Amino acid sequence: LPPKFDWRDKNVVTPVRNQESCGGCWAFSVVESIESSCAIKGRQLELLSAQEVIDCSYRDAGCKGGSPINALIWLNQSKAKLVKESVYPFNAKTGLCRYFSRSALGVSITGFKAYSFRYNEDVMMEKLLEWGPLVAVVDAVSWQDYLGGIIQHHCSQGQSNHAVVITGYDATGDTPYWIVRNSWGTKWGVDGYVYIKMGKNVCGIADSVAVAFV
Amino acid sequence: SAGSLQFIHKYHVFQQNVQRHETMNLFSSNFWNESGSAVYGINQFSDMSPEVFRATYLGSRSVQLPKYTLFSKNAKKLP
Repeated sequence: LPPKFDWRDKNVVTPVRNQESCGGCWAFSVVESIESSCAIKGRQLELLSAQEVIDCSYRDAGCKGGSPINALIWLNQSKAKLVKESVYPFNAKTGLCRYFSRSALGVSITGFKAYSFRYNEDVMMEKLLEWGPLVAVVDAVSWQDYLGGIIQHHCSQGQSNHAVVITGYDATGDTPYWIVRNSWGTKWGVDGYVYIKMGKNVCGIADSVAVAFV
Repeated sequence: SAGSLQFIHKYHVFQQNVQRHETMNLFSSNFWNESGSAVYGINQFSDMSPEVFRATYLGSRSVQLPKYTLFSKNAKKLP
C-alpha cells in the first residue's frame, strides 16, 4: 500500500457540503460515497441529491437523524434513482418524498458493503483503495471545538453519532492519520476535513464502515 | 442584540466552551507530547452548548455490523 493516499488527488471527490442545522449527515455521507463511486467508474463527477435521501429513506428520520446503513438498504432495495443536486436541491428540512420515474436521469446503486474494521485498520486502508471513499459513523462530540491537527484523544469508541466519509490516509509522519471529509462546510476544521489517528479506532472510525457500488 | 437574554445566555455558553478548549488543549500538550495533535478552539459552534450541538448536528445512529474477516473477503467470490 502507498504510504499516503487521497481520493481527492484522483478528482473523484465533490466539494465539502454544509448540512446546516439539519441532522442529515447520514444522508450526505451516503450520497458523497455514491458520487465518488460514479466518478471512479468513469462517469462525470457531479453533486447528487442528499435531500432526496433525507426525504425518501423511510427507515430514517430525515433531518432528525438516521443511519447510513438504513439509507443504503433503502437505496439497494428500491433501486431508487438518485438525481442531481440541481434537480432536487438541499433545503435543510425534511420534506415530502419526490418520486422519479424509472426513465429519469439518475444513479441507482448495484449493491453495498458494510463491516466493522475494529482492530483491523490495515485492511481498511486496503479497502479504501479497492472500494473508494468509505462512509464511517463516528463519535464526533468533541469535534464541536476542532480547529485542526490529528485527533488522538477526547473521542470515544462505541458511541457513534455522526456520519462522515474517509477519503484517504497519510502514514508518512510520526502519527499516521485518516483524512476524513465532514459536512459542516469548509470553514470548519481543515477546509471541512478532519484528521484522525490511525490504528487505535479513535472516535470509533473503524466500527461502522460502508460503501455503495454503482 | 447585546444585553438581550439570548445574548447573555449565548455569551455564558461561549465562556464555558472557551474554558473547555483550554482544558482539552492543555491535556494534549501536557499529558501526551504527541506530534501533530489536534487543536481545539473558537469556531462557528462556540456559542452553542454541547447539548444543542449534539441534538442539531450529530444525527447518525449506529448499527451493529459484522466484523470484516478473511471469510467475508472469500464469500464475495462464491457464485
